[in-house]
Amino acid sequence: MVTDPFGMVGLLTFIRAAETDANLVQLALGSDLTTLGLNLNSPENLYGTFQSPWADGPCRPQDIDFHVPSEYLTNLHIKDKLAPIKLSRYGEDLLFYLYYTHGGEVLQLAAAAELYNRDWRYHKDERVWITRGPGMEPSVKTNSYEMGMYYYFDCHRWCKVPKEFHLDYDKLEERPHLPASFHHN
Amino acid sequence: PLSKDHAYQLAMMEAAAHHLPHPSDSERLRHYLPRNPCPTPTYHCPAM
Amino acid sequence: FDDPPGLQDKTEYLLREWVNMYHSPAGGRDSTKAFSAFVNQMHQQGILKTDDLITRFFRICTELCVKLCYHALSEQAHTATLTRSKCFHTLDAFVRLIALLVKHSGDAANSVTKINLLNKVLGIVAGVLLHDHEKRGSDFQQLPYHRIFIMLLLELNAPEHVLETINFQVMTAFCNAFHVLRPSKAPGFVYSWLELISHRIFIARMLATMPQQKQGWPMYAQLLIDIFKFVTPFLRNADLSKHVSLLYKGTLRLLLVLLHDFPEFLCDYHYGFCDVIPPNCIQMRNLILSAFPRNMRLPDPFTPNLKVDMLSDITQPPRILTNFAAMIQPVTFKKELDSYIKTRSPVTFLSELRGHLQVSHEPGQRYNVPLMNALVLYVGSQAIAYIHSKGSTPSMNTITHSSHMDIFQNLAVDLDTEGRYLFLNAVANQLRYPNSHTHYFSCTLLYLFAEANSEAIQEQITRVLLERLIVNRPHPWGLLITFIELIRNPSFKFWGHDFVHCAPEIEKLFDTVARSCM
Repeated sequence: MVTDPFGMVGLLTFIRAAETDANLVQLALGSDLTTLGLNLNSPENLYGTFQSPWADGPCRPQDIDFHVPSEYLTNLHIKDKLAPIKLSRYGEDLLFYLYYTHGGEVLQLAAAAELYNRDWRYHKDERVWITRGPGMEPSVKTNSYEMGMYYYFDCHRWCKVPKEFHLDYDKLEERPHLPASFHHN
Repeated sequence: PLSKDHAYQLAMMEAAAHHLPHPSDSERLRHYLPRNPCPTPTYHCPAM
Repeated sequence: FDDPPGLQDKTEYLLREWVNMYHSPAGGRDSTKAFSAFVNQMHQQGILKTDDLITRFFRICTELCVKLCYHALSEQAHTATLTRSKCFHTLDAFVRLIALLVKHSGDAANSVTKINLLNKVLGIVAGVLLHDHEKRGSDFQQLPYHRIFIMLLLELNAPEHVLETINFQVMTAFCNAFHVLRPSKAPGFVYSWLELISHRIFIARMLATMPQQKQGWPMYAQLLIDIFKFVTPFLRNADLSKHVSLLYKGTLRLLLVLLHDFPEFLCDYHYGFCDVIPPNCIQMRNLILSAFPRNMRLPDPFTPNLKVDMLSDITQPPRILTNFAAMIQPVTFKKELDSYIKTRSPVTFLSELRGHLQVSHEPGQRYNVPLMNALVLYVGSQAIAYIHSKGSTPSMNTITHSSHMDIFQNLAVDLDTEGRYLFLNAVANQLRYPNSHTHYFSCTLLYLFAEANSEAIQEQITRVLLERLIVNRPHPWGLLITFIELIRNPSFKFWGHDFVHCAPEIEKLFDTVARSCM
């Protein structure tokens, strides 16, 4: 057999080395390209929301610069005249919108805190917001968990949906804390 | 072994990697709702 | 040579004036009011008097903006967000001034003045960047330049009639500037550079919305070749550093977007890309070779008794927009090659072939890979044309006993293992979607396997195919059908070779692929 790197032994040596050193693998065995944050099965073109070669997710709606008449843009000089953002005045729908479109930002935490104030609770495993429906008392209630019918917010259908849950209290997020330097305006 | 020229290029690239462009570098300044990244718990949803 | 006395201060004063006017409420919609007032000031200060003064004005403004950014970046106290808004406060104003001057220079119908001014400004910014890059070394910061280029790109791609009419020239100007700033010239700018050419507006304009859509394709292909050429030396050693890995992954993301949205673009330019991607970047090369026209339906390669030569597309020649024939140098060699193809003379041609391809004795760099790639594709294309001229189509019977196959068999026999590996890679790089090249080169590989006079040739053919198959997806359709035929067709006696059973991992790999076939 060919004994230098250009035959089967060369390839085999590489395969064995790759088992120990993932860094070697990246080129020759490559990586799972579906894990780079691009929806390769999307029926839409990807380039319109491609955020950056370094980002592992597409642009969010508010990141994309659309050419709107400049009157639509909040001019630097009237910004201070506009009412400051006050989440306690907003409806749930807007709070959920702000939560789901500002991932990784202070506004997401602020929306989470306001939802908490309105008796919504975030389930850290199920990764959904849950609240008790009117008149829906838990069928079982202990020190560490409760069970029953609750509403959860389905962000794909964008509505509240009733569903049975077994709620371990330690799986529910405590009141979200905002960073001290939070100036959403 | 890398040539001298390629070693220089590698050094410059590695220095640049310490201040990667931020997505907001490619967006107009938004005065009213600027990006305000902050470390949020991993269980919270990333941008939908 | 030095600026006229006082120009530096005058420019600094004017820039400061403009930034204030840009941000003032009286600036008006899109700063048009501020602009009219400011242009008068520029006239009064004599800045617009000569081309030389305008050039110096823009250079000094760029240097002032850059200096301000370095100062803001050096103030550690600020958060990144605050630093950026300080920098962008001036940079965005400067960009708006450039955009307005470009839009309003010369009369509306005169696009030449506008484009000349844009090329001048982009050239000045590029010049300041290269000078800064060289002066500061690893302290170089891309931020100010990134911002100037991207905001100017956004400003000049606004949906305005005056801009739409000159968009092709605008985008050509940006491509020229980005080629001047290609990573091998400004490696400290590489991450911004890749971000700029990946920007959704840039891709949209270059690949999707240009009036004659494909006008932008050659320019964009050149920019991709720039990044492939840059990363090649750092990928040759398989052990990637963190930063190279970041750039490699970023390039893969861009290629995935292109594969998904513009597969025809990757199809048309695959040859030029594979010519510069190093042989060990197997997944990246597979990604490019996997592209196929969106209107084409690929039959499942694992279909039992798939009759490849019955596929309607299999006789169609693929579009290859690289002039690979011109890459066969020197001209004397090309003449001898053409003569041998036509008349099988000079008889010394085959024995001298290796000498033309070998360039050094350095292991790993012994051969002229671009010449090898061009030779293989050129001879194969000539062979297909010859077969068609006989009223036939490529098949295991029609490709044999020809001067073309003499050349391929000579390369298979006469080259050393490194040369043969590169030769077989050049052949395997043509195994793509159903077209006449895929078919011809698939038959050629199988024929070379069947007619090999040494098991080493068969082993290396297997190696070249297997290393492309064991990598993560995507896999080119032509690669799959060739390998399936090799292991399925008993006439190749594939399973009887020692190298198939040389190690448990290898045997397991073949079994896995064989099971998927069966």
